[in-house]
Amino acid sequence: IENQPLIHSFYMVN
Amino acid sequence: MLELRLVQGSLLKKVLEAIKDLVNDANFDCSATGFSLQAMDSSHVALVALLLRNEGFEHYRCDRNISMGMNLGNMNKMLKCAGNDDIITLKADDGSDTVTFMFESPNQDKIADFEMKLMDIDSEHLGIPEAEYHAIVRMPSAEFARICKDLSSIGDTVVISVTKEGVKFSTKGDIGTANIVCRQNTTVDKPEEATVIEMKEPVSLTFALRYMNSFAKATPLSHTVTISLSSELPVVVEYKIEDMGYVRFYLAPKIEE
Repeated sequence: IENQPLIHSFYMVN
Repeated sequence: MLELRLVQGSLLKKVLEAIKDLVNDANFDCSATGFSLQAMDSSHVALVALLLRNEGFEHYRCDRNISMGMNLGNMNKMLKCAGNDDIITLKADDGSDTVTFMFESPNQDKIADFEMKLMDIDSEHLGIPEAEYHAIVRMPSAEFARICKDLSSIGDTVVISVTKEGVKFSTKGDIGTANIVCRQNTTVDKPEEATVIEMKEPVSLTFALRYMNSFAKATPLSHTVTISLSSELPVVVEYKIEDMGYVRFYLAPKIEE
């Protein structure tokens, strides 16, 4: 999806 | 042994309606404190977090922490068979690969049980720290749903801007542009009709309307929606579930071209 950051890039994996 | 009895069964039906199109498969986590879920959509762009606290259930028994993988489409098919006034009980035995949904009519003259197969789901659990938001908007959920629906007939993205004047929702597309401004309005008959804006600093962010419209499927869960915005952070669109918890949706702002 164009210009859409993934949610992964904001939160650390627990 | 797991046994959760929810008198207001329609809540669970509404939760599934709210999230089933966004998430295909998810692990429902059950602990002594509540029934919860965290899952990403298939493209890993949006995140949904659900919490139903134990005290919202008439009976809540969870002997040990358990994670139950379910296909939400299949779960929704089962819950659609419950009446809106039915009491819903979820049951699972330790080590079982099925979950049972029991539906009781309010006057107890009809009792149904539906057994659904569980599945193994590999999912990442993200840690979401508490954050300070630049602006928090609380508004009627139906109004927010209407705005997202209206704007999506004109454009693909919405710019949400919060200033001391109010909150502005803007879009543009091939046919033209649209701007909808909602001003703070606390002089209403009922508190759920108010629009309340808490702003630390002005913020303006762009989001995909497709996802916003998907989040708005949670509208029947709550009269109000809370939108928390900060630059550099995903927006949090929260629908509180009365006395029980919440459904929260997280979506990162689009990067400006």
